[in-house]
Amino acid sequence: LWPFPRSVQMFPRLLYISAENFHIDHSPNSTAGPSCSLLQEAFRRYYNYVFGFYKRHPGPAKFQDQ
Amino acid sequence: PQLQKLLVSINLQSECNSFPSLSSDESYSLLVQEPVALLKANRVWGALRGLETFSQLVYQDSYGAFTINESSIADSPRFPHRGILIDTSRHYLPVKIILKTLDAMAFNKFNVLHWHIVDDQSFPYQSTTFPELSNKGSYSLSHVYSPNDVRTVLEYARFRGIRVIPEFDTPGHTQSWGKGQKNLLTPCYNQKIRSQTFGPVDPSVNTTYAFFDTFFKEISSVFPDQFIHLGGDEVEFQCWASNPNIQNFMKKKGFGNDFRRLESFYIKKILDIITSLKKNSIVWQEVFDDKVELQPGTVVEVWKSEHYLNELAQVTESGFPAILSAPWYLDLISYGQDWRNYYKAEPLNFIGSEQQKQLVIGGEACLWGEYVDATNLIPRLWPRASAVGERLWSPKTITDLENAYSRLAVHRCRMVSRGIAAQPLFTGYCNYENKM
Repeated sequence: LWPFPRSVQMFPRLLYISAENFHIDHSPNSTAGPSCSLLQEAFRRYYNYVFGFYKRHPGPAKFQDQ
Repeated sequence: PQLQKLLVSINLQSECNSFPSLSSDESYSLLVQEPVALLKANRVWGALRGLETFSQLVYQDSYGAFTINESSIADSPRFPHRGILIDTSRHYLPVKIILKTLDAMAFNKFNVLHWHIVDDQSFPYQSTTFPELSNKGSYSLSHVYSPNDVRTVLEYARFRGIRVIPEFDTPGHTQSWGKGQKNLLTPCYNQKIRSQTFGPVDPSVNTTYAFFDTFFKEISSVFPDQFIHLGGDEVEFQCWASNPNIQNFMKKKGFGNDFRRLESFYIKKILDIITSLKKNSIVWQEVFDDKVELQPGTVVEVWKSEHYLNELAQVTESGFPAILSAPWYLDLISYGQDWRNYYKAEPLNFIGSEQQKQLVIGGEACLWGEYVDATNLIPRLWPRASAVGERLWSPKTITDLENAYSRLAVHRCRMVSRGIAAQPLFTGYCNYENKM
C-alpha cells in the first residue's frame, strides 16, 4: 500500500474476485446514491484500475479470416 | 471464497456537489470480508481515498486470478494540505498533461494542485476582464488556458478530491503582465534616463490597486478555493531604486532607502484586497521575513532550503499556519535514489510547542518549469513525489526506508500500468512487462 494507512490488519484468508461478478455500489445506508456523479464516476474509474489492465491485455490479438 | 461486492457508505452529508477544502474529512475505514467488502466514510472525500486503497489491495496471483486478502483498515491523513506545484508559465503544459498529473496525484492521495499559472516568462491564463494579459503575454494565442480549460481542470480535480490553488505572484515575477496591462510595471532608469526595461509592479500609483482589485475579483470567482497564492518572493529592488517617481513616493511615505518597506506597503494592500473578497492568502516566506503585516490565517510557504526548520519554528511562533516545500524541490535532479532524501524530510522536526506544530498544515512538492515540459513532467514527478505523498499522509512512525522501497517499487509499477510514465526507482522489473 502507498501511502501506508494509519492502521492495517491483514488476514491470511484469500478471496477471489472475478471481473464479471464484482460490483462497486452504494450501500443502502449511504447518504449518497446514484445521483452522486462524483462517486459513480469514481466507481467506474476504480473498477477499471482493478481490472482494466487485464481487460486491455487479454491475450494475443485475433485476426479475422480475410 | 469470493468477494462479490464493495459497498460504499457515506455517513454524514456527502458533500457530493461541493468543492474540497482545507477542512475536508478524508478519513475512511475499509473492511474486506466474504462476500461483501464495506468502505465507510463521513464524506465523499474519504470514500475517494478508500477506493484508492481498495484498488491497491487487489492483486493478480501467479495464475492471473484476481485476489484480495481479508483485511481491516482505518485511515486518515496526517496533514490536511498535501500539494504538488506545477509551473505552466516557464513551459506551457497542455491540459491533458495537467489532468494526467491529477490522476497520479489521486493515486498518491495528494489533495492540492498549486497551479503556478503565470510568471515572468508567459501569461497563459485567459482573463475575461483583461483579455490583453494573455493576448500579449502568452507565448502564442494557442498557448493559453481558456475559461473552459480552467473549468475542466477544476472539475477533474474536484472529482478526485483535489483543490486547485492558483498562484498570481506579485510584485516581482511579473514581466509577462506588463505586455498586456499598460503602466502596471515600474519603468527602469539608467543614470536618470528612462530605459526600455521594466521592473516589478509599480506600487506608487493608485491604478495598480484598482487593477488588482478587479483582477482578483475575477480570480476569486473563477477559482472556488478559499485560498489564493500571492507569491511575493524574490522582489528585485534595483529598478524601483532607479525610478524618480518611486524615489519621491519613498520620501513621501518616509520609507528612507528601505525598499523592503515599499514591498511591505504593496503586499499589505494586495492582502487587504484578498481579504475584502473574503478569501485567504498564501505567501512565500520572504513576505513573512520582510515583516509585512499579515492578516491572521495567512499561510506562509517555507521554500528556502537553508534553515527551513528554524523558519518553520519562527513562522509558527508568530501564530501563522505554514506549509513546507523547502526539502521537496523536485526540479533538482541527481543520479541515484534521491527519493530517499525526500522521504526522510520530517516537517515537524523543529523545536517548538505542540501548538506550533499544529500550525504546520502540510507541504508541497514543487516542480518548476525550467527544463520541464510535457515530455518530462510526469517521469520527473513520479515516483519522487510519491515519497513526499507518504510523508504527508502516513503516520510519523512510518519511516523505514527498506520497507518503503519495496512498497514504492510496486506502487511505481501500479502507476505505470495505469498510464503514468513513472521512472524506475532503481533496478528491477514490473510483472506486466512481458505482456506489453
